[in-house]
Formats: sequence, C-alpha cells, structure tokens
Amino acid sequence: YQKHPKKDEL
Amino acid sequence: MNIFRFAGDMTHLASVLVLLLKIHTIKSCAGISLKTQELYALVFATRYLDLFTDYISLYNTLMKLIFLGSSFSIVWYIRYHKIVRRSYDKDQDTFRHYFLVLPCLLLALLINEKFTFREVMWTFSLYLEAVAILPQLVLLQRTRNIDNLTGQYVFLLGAYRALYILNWIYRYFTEPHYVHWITWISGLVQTLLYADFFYYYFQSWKNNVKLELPA
Repeated sequence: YQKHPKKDEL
Repeated sequence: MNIFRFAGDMTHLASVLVLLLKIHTIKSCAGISLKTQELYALVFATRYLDLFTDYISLYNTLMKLIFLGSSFSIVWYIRYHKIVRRSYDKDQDTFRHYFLVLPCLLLALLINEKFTFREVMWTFSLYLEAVAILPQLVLLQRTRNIDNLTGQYVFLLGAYRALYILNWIYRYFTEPHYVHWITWISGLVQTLLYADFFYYYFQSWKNNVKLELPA
C-alpha cells in the first residue's frame, strides 16, 4: 500500500 | 516533499504570477504567445483530472487550483479582455500548436505506464508540457527583443523543470522503487529546449545588455 499514489507531484 | 521539488513549485508559481502581474498591471500581453498559454491550460486540465478524486495534501490541491486558475485566466485575458487583447500580436504568434497536441496525444496512447484514460491523459500532459514553450520561443525569436518580464517568465518556467530534475534524482536515491522514465525523459527534453534560451539569458544578464535572441 503506497502512502501516496504515484501522482504526488504537480 | 524535498527542497528541490518545493523550490521547483515556487519557481513555477513565480513564473505564472510574473505573467499575470504583467498582464494585469500594464494591461498588455506584448511578446506573450497565446498559443503557449493555451497549451499550458491544456497541460494543467489534463494533468489535474484527479483534483477532486485523489486528495494528496492541502498544498497539492491548493497549487493545482492556482495553476489551473492562473493559466485559464491568462488565456482569458489575452483572448477576451478588451484592452489586453489589442496588444496580442496574432500575426507573429502563428505556431500551429495543433501540430504539437496531436503527436503528444498519439505518443501518450503508445507510450504510457498504464492504458487507462486518466493515465493516458496524464502522460499526454507530460509530453505536451515538454513542447508547450515552443510557440513562445518562436515568438521571441521573431520579435527579436523581449522585455524583461517575458524574459523572467521564460527563465522561471525553464528553471522550475530543471529543479524538478534534481527532485527526481533525489527521490531516485532516497525512495525505493521510485522510477518514472516517462516523467524523467519528458522533463529532460523540456529543460533542454530551454537550454539555448538560458544561454542567451545568462549572456545578456552577465554583460548587462538587453536580451537579444539570434534570429
């Protein structure tokens, strides 16, 4: 389970 | 979040604010390519589809809203504001930006990490962002001299992606499994496209002369 989905960048 | 990414986001924010400030205060968009601004609005619209579905952080959501809001309002100003639109030089800003959109869309359909609508749109936004500056750089070549606000805008826009490259290097070494070739390659291409502009920007800054781009 990833804390943040991959798209945590702008 | 690391310092490179934060600095990159702040630089990116500064670039759109510099542009909005210029257009809003002097009510002029001379030297600004509407095509590039429309491409950027499309980049944000296709990249932030997860705005209401994936909550990552307040910062993330806030910045997405700011980038969406600023890019669309810049397009609105240049297209519809009764004073600003008069200073738009549509005869010079003739880059056929559809020739950028279609190849990026096709490429996103071919090369992506997952063949889903959201993922293809996100990949499309990455490829499009890499080339979105081209109409602006072509316009700068044509109009030869550029006022420093526009010069600062392009410089900040290029610097933000260069900082993001440092962020990707940092994350590659600090986070296991952090590998995103598509993001890295399109970000590198984007930064390289600015390279020659950077060269002339620094030359003019160092020699303290007005920024002149070779025809």
